[in-house]
Amino acid sequence: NQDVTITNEFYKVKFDGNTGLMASIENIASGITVPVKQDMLWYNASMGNDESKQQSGAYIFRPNVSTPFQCSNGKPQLSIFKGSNLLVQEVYQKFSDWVWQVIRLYAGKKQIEVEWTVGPIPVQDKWGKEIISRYETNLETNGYFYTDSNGREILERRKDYRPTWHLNQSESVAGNYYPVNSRIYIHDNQVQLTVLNDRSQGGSSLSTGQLELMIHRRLLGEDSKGVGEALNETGQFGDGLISRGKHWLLLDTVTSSAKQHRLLAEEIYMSPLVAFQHH
Amino acid sequence: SSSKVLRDAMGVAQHHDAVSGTSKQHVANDYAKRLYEGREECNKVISTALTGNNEQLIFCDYLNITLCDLTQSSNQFVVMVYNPLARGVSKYLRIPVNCDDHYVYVVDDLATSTRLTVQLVPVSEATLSVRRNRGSANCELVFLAKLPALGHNTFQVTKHKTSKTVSLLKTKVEKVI
Repeated sequence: NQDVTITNEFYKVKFDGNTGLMASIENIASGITVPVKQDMLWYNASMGNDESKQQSGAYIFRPNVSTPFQCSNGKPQLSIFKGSNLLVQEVYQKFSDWVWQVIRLYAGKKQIEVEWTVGPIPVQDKWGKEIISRYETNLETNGYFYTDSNGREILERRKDYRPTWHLNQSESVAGNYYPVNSRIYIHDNQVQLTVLNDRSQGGSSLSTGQLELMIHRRLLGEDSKGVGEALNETGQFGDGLISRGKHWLLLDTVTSSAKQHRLLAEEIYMSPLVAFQHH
Repeated sequence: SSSKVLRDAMGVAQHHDAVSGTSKQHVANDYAKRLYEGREECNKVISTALTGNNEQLIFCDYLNITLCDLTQSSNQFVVMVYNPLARGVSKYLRIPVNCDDHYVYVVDDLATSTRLTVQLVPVSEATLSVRRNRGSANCELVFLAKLPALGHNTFQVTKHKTSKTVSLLKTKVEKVI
């Protein structure tokens, strides 16, 4: 039940021992501290209802309720690793037998690395599941968030709003989801939280100061868009796919974040190639 | 001409909106196979480019789950790292290795003839679960690779037997239930 903290020259990340979740991020150089709660949740995939027979499928994301479920039964198990040379410090979170996470701080690196591992998603309960990673902060974002478009122009998104027509919002979650090809961020007047992802994902900000990314999904329904199969890949072991990926977090002033996420994105998306040779 | 195999596979994949769950499973398997075969051909091209001869480099596709037959079983190997960016970068590498108290790992930057600071990180419970009994690496060897712009650097990793028992993993592991 102790709080856990990892730190490098740039960031201090604190975890709440009572909840087992990330509690705050401090940018040491900028003197910014923001309460950041990060959790792993899942939406129950819709199999259609009285309003619409549309099921959640490969093309269509449609949760059957707007409130996601916890991936953990109770609080996640928390452990910390700090090696002797302090090149890297890691905090491990086990949310359940199919959801884990590692949060890393490397010496000299100005970003927080979050490595998530999800799967095989259990579906014995006959519920399709769409897993999200959600970050909650106290930033006054008022429904605005920003997503990229294939790493090119970053577009302003606004909850329940379209800039060129009057929107009658019928899907409170899916109707606010947008493609996130490389980054999503939220900010208020001073502070910006940026999340870079290692693959295209769906993402949104459904309430002020919050952002979320869908990281894995396994469905039993089919969205009737022509494929004719549920998105239910079982993998070589027959029990469903395990997916592992990374998010990189930046928390800084709005003005300095713009440069930082562009430079970091270059290093991530043009990452060095590693090969080995017998000696 | 070797890179054409991957170029063709990418063309098929992009045209058919592959790898997004919008095809039947056996079709997705075919996309994956085509991409795999394309990558294998390109690995040969990269090997030739980096080594200057026909010596084949080994590319470990499962480094993300700490799985690499060469590094986990070898006492000495070379890591070649190519940086495609037009500026120098530094990147932390995580190499799957077998560690215990009787051995130490040393990493030499062959370009500058300097010995690097290394850290051994035990494989996490999540990784062990994901690997499902494949591979034997119980640690990741972490070091910072400094790389030139549009070029590569080479690092030699050597596993030395220690003369006395030294605790490699001076770890502070704390479990909060």
